[in-house]
Amino acid sequence: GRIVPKHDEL
Amino acid sequence: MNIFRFAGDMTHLISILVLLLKIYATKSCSGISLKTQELYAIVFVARYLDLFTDFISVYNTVMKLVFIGCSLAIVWCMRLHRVVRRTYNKDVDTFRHYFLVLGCFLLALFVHEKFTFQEVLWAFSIYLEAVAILPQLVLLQRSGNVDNLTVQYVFFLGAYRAFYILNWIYRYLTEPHFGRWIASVAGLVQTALYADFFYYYFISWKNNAKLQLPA
Repeated sequence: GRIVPKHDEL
Repeated sequence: MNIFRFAGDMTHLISILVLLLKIYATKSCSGISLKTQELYAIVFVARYLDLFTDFISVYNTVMKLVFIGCSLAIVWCMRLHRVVRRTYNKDVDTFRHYFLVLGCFLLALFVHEKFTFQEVLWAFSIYLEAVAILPQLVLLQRSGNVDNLTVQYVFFLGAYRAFYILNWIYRYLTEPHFGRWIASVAGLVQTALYADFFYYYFISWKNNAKLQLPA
């Protein structure tokens, strides 16, 4: 499936 | 990391430090909504579940620990500290914030980036943060004139998400395939909720008068 980018924001 | 996001994180940190200063220095939490503080504690716990699974950077991890720690400390202080809790006036802090929690959770079940435990809770925390300030804004309108530190707290809290909007615009323009629509739309709603507060804050600052929100 679509790779969800890691949440790099606070 | 870009300057907008860093400014946003620092403004967010300042808002929390101003609140801690107000509670610690005055040993009082009058004018502060416990419900908003509880919502923020839920926001951070639900959003930072990846604290131990995804390492982004030292900065990211440290800031997450600070935000979770401070928000839980503020809730603890307002509920259990023997001096501070007596200054909490629950008769004016009457917003039904559990409906906000339920509504945001239902929305997250339908609108999320991926239907996984972590992503649904991440979307829930984004939606909840957008509305978490409502009990505090209602309390400000009810209690008329409030102390300066409380006003500064709300101001910085509103300003931080405005910086994040600039950050999303910047990232959209500079990074291919950058699409954080959930966070961007919720961030716009969150900042819009402060619009009238910012307006009256600016008026009071221009007239060098105390902040007066219309009842």
